[in-house]
Order: sequence, then C-alpha cells, then structure tokens
Amino acid sequence: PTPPYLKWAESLHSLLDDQDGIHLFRTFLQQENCADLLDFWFACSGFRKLEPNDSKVEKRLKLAKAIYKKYVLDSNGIVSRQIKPATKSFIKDCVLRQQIDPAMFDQAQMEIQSMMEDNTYPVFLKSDIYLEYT
Amino acid sequence: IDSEDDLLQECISSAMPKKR
Repeated sequence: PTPPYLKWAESLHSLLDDQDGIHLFRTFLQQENCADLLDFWFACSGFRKLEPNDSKVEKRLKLAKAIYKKYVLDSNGIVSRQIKPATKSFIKDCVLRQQIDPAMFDQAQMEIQSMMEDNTYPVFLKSDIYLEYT
Repeated sequence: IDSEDDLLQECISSAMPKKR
C-alpha cells in the first residue's frame, strides 16, 4: 500500500484527510506564520457541518460571529488579506443581519483553499519539514 | 457558557478526520 506521506503529495485534500498530514502541514504553516489559513479552512468545514436541528440558533450565530471576528474582521490577518473584499462584505452582512446560513463561509473557504493549493501546499511539499519526514 | 475560543476550537476539531 502507498505510505500516507506519498498520498499527501497527490492533492491538498489527500493531505487534509490525514491526521498526521494535517499535523505536519500545520507545523510548517506555523513556521511561516500562517497557520490561521488552515484553522480557518477547518472552521468553515465545521460550521457547514452543523445541522440546523442539532444546534441551537444562538450557538450557530455565536460561532459565525467568532469566525468572522477572529479571521475576517482583522484586516491585517493572513486570512482576511487573502479573501476578496466582496466576500468579506457578504460575510459581514450575514453576521450583521443575523442571517446565518451553513454555506455563508463557502466562498471564503474556496478562496483560502485556492491560495493554499497555489502557494503554501506546493511549498510545503518541497520544504525540509516534509522531506525530512519522508 | 462556552467562550468564543472554545466554540471555535470545537468547530475546528469537528471538521478534522478521525484517527486512521
């Protein structure tokens, strides 16, 4: 069978589908001061997975606000700098109007994902931390 | 009452893959 670390090189999703892969990628991103990219990506996935039924409205609103405050609002943050202004306005609008939709972070997540696929992920695959691991 | 950070952390963890 293919060792996991070779699978990690197939695609970003293969990497993010494996606990050890996530851990190593996060360590790399921490060195580059951009671990928030990964945390935000997972926060968006987690938010989308919340079922309207098994989670109170207040909790979803509180979580949406927390994600917005931590990653989108701070214009100096790495995540905020990589999200398009229109996408940020859309999220801000959803939070202010309290129109909390499971898909409200989808576009922002896609933008961060594209950025990781084009940038941090290929750099990770050539990094010492990955090469030493393999 | 959960703090915002706890809520965020719980959300991030819920999206991570389970152990192989």
